[in-house]
Amino acid sequence: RTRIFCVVNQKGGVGKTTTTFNLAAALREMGRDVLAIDLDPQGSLSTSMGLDADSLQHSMFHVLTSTIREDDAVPLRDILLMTESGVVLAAANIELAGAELELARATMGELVLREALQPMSGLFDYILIDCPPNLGLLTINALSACHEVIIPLQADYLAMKGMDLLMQTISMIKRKVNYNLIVGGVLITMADLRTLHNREVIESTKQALSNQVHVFEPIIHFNVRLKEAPVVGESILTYAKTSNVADAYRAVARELIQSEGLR
Amino acid sequence: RTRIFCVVNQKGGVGKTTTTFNLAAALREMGRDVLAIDLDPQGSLSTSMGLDADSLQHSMFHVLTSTIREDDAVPLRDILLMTESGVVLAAANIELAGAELELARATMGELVLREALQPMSGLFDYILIDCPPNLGLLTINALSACHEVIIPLQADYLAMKGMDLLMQTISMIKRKVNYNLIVGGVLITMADLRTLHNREVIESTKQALSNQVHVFEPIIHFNVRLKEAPVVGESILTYAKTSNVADAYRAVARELIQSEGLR
Ligand SMILES: Nc1ncnc2c1ncn2[C@@H]1O[C@H](COP(=O)(O)OP(=O)(O)OP(=O)(O)O)[C@@H](O)[C@H]1O
Ligand SMILES: Nc1ncnc2c1ncn2[C@@H]1O[C@H](COP(=O)(O)OP(=O)(O)OP(=O)(O)O)[C@@H](O)[C@H]1O
Ligand SMILES: [Mg+2]
Ligand SMILES: [Mg+2]
Repeated sequence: RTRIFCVVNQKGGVGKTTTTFNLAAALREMGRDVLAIDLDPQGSLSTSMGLDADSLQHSMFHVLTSTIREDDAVPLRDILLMTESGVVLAAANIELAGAELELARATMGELVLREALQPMSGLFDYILIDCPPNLGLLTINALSACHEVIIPLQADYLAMKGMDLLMQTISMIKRKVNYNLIVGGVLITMADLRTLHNREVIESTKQALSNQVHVFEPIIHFNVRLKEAPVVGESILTYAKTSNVADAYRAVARELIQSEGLR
Repeated sequence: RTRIFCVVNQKGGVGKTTTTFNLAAALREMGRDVLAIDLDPQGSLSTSMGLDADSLQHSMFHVLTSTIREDDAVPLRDILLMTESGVVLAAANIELAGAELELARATMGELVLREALQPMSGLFDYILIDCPPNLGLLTINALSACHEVIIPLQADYLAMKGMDLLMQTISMIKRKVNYNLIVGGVLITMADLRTLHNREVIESTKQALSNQVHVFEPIIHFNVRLKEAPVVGESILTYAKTSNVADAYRAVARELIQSEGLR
């Protein structure tokens, strides 16, 4: 069975795209077949994976709009690209911003991605969806289509403030449209354990969340190699293969693999 | 005359909120009357300025919707709050996400904020508007209402990729609805000059942009005190008054003051 994750946090710049790519690459390194879907009109995932997003003939925009119009002109399988990391990519660019308007007007606009993903069932072991920094219709589509949510959380005060709203939104989607939706885990990112502020926030995050939701054991430390890797379109697993952050993403992938069959 | 700035970048986590608050506080420290407007449903600016955004009776949501309905029930002056830093705040919380739908349905939905700001003309020397991490209707409202745009830019590859789109969006607003709109400047944020990657990106940013747009002389370095200050609702000017980042925001304020009367 295909496990579908979406990577969500409405707070900007917390490591959603970085986590989607590097976790997908780590699962691939462990022999899994992985599809990564870019659902952010900024196209950061597509860019990070080495693509020139502006040169795309077809992208997620065309898949969603053709699903809405039911003309099946551009099914998801027609836009899949094999990338250097071995992860298959469904790319996006700024055109995707135009899909939000169409989703808003469509009947059951929240379920368009879920419908478009149907034919992918069984073709991959994992599907990871990168979301934009808001809780708009694209993110709602991802939450309605996936089985589990991964929440990258930067260890700082402003990012923590948004957690309540995010958890409420996930519960609402679970109640209304996606009954088996669960939070796969919170992943602490960009952590700098040298500063007291970071250590304090990480400690209070783990305590505040520990009753509600799983917090992944590995922490992703701040490491400038993660800023450099997107420039060359490589995952951290090849760009800095023995770094602490490459190993941390491998450890997260191992945690996911260990819970296979349980879900 | 009141100078109205909006602080915009669709890339998340680049320092929009931090810049809005600390630049407003620095202008205030130099004797200017300043209004800061939170136009992000995350309410990060309101939170950073010490407010409990969920306890608001009236906020920017009510101002925008009462302007759309023309019932003048909640004019902007009714929601202004004086904060500890001396900067006046028009706060926001998640309710503001509901205004996006009303703006989408309204006639001339792009000009609602501009109309709501009319009565403020002359009451303040500066108005600074914090925007959400997207180019949706709230940001379009801010770009249509302001005179100048400040673009915080984190010195990294993914953040740089979004600059073309941002400049195109600004040009489109200038052509269609806000003929005198200019880019006040690009402010390089969260810079860590210890790493080669950052130094290279800063250098190439300055070169790439130098013909198109003004890049502020001061650079805002990475400094953990800027993560700590929002926890206590203080600006960096009081929380770490002699720090390099407090001085950098003062230097940006001085640059703005020096160009008074020129615009
Ligand atoms: N652990 C880390 N250490 C250092 N830099 C990081 C780390 N994780 C991500 N980054 C960098 O920080 C920036 C923000 O990360 P990223 O783009 O993945 O966040 P995001 O949540 O997807 O942002 P957005 O909200 O704009 O979609 C990127 O330049 C990325 O390379
Ligand atoms: N120069 C800096 N050094 C260190 N941390 C910083 C700096 N500037 C901002 N920060 C911290 O980085 C985080 C992101 O900054 P901020 O929230 O201002 O960005 P933003 O662009 O407004 O984010 P969003 O896109 O979610 O609105 C915050 O926790 C803030 O405290
Ligand atoms: Mg992203
Ligand atoms: Mg912000």
